[in-house]
Amino acid sequence: AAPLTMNAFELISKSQGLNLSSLFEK
Amino acid sequence: MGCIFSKENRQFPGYEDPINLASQTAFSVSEVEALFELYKSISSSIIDDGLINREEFQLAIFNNRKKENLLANRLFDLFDVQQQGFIDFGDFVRSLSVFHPNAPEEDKIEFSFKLYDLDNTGFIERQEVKQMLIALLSESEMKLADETIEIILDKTFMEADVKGDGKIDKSEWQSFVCKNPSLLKVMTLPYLRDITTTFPSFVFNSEVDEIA
Repeated sequence: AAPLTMNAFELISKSQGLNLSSLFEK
Repeated sequence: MGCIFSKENRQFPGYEDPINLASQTAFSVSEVEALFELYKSISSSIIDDGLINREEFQLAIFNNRKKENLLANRLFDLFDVQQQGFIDFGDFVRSLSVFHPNAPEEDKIEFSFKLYDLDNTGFIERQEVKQMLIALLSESEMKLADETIEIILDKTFMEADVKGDGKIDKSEWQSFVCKNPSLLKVMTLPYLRDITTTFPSFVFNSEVDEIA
């Protein structure tokens, strides 16, 4: 989705830095 | 009937009794033991001291050594419950428990509020949100002009900051999240349901032979 249709937190939550799933994807 | 404990895990630095941790979290004893397998691997990835330092935490998230990331740093600070500068096994399990699919939604809302309240003032301020947006842009290929960022912030605060004081308090955050449930998606890790199958080797290291 285009950034302007999203709120700031929806965008921030896409940060790889918040992606704890990667802990389990070895 | 009773419990038989081996000493090997108990001698591991930062170790905490799985039965105790299971009683305080959304995990079963076996799941806590499976998490210990993951914990051992992360905590020995750079310095084999049985504790997770900031660099090891970032390495585990990014799968490679990468420069500091604001949001991963913030997560580390929240996992480091006792503010010791490292995450021990108890911190790791208690923090991950909030991300369990069965964890109470209030806990997820509380944790996400703290996550975005970068300076721990009890409010999510516009400047903090802008800082996180800029950090996100610096790690992605997405380019946004400053005026576009301001438009996104205006729109977000118009919806979330009901009192109009330029900051989001806990009750405003709760209402905002209820209207935008996708914001809590990042707070749930479906992997935690299958942790014992992801790390089956916990069986060989299990301290609990039998639970009465």
